[in-house]
Amino acid sequence: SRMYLVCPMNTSPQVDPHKSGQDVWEEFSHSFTPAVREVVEFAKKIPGFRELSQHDQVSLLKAGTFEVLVVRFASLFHVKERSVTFLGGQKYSVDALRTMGSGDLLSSMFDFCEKLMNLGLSEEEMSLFMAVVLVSADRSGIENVNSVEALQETLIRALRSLITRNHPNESAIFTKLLLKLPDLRSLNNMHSEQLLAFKVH
Amino acid sequence: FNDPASNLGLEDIIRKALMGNLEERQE
Repeated sequence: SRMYLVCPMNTSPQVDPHKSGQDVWEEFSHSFTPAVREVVEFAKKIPGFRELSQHDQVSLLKAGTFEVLVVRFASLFHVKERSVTFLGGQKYSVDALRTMGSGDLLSSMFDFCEKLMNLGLSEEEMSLFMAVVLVSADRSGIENVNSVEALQETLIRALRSLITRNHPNESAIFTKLLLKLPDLRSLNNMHSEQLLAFKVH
Repeated sequence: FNDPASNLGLEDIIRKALMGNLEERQE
């Protein structure tokens, strides 16, 4: 039985059947590491993030990196043509990915990315939204909830004011954006389950 | 397996990427 890794953070879904599980994992890890580093660099630039404790910085990044990457790479999911571009640059149709074993997570990612892209946000709005996604006081293992909560509130206020200024006639956009947060959580949970299954396999 | 981020090496990548400026803070 042929194995596939249908994650667009991978260079390609094809897995060399001659490689050991460890090698496959190392190659995959090598391909997503730069994107994770980018998220850390992004976090460092969020005003106030570096003032949080080291423990809380790590906890927020551990819990939220996947969600930030989904927002950051939403444009890899081409809703109209039903295809996904992998980081290696190759495009794969949803049908092809389905035959490789992708399931509900891929469909849910498409739904999410379509709705997010339809909001037509600017790069600045997307960045501020990613900061709000990352700085969430209800992540597990946060030791100073008050500090994270205070930073989260500041970021949400800044996002609201930016959206209100840029879209004065579309007051629902801010609400729609906040409603994306639970959607991201559920994608994150589905993704963790798949990673676990992969690791166990 | 309760903490996929740690198991999958994500924590290590995050800590290394953060380390530079965390060391600055400690000085």
